[in-house]
Amino acid sequence: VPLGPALAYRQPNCDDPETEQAALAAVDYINSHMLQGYKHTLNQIDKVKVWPRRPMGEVFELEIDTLETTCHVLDPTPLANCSVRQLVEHAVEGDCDFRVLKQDGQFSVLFAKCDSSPDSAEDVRRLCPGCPLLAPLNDTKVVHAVDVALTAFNAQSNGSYFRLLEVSRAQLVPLPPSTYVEFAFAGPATDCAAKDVTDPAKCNLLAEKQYGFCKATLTEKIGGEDVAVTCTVFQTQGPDVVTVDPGADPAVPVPSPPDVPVASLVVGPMVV
Amino acid sequence: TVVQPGIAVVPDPVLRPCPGRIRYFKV
Repeated sequence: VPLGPALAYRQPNCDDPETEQAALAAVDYINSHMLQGYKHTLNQIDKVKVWPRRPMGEVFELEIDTLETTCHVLDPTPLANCSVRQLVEHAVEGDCDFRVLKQDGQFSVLFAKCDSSPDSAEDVRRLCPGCPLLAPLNDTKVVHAVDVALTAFNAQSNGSYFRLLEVSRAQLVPLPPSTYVEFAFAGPATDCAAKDVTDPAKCNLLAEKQYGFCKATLTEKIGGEDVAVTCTVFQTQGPDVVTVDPGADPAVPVPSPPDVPVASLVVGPMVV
Repeated sequence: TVVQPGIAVVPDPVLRPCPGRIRYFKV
């Protein structure tokens, strides 16, 4: 018995609105399912094939290129508001394969596979000879810089104790000799208060987790080092902002503004 | 047999459907 009509695919343009809709749905999918690193945005649709699907619908087989943005995946900032990591900052590209089902006008991802890779050092150096390159995240200077920065942040955040979740990016800056790091933390869902912590490993994460993200620079200087750290704690309604006067006595908790319920920890970009 | 003089067929520019446009820059 002859087989049914061979399932033939159609090849729309890569820039067709329908193809772009499928690609955007696929990028939203990876950003909502990635557990570490940064959000990615659509840069180019490389290939598309559309297969009919029995009994209804169509499956878009896509190959797309993405680019890393500066928003951590835990950051509730909408993707449209996240800027793309620039080439001189050592950009990171993603290569993704997707199969996206279109049925009743809705797109749903059936399969997703992505690999990301940083731009080559030559490309960065060609554009900016003096720009720092990405450093291995387990580099001793990186690990030390994250440790110092998180300790400094904990020392300032009245009473809460945040634990490291992920070192997401690091660069060894030649001049001035310093280490730049970006990392995510979780907390203050631990049962430790910053001032009492002797062995962080003994702190247990409590149920109500909060996530946050820090950018820090550890600068080496004669006889010591300086750390500057800026952190944002992601609230459910998006990052809130409060600044802490670095000169204030950390032992004296900063009173939350009268309009902010005491229960909600309003912490945001804080320079230590 | 009437032979149609060969008509130089100039292929119309093939619209390259893929890859699509680059939205930011190529790494």
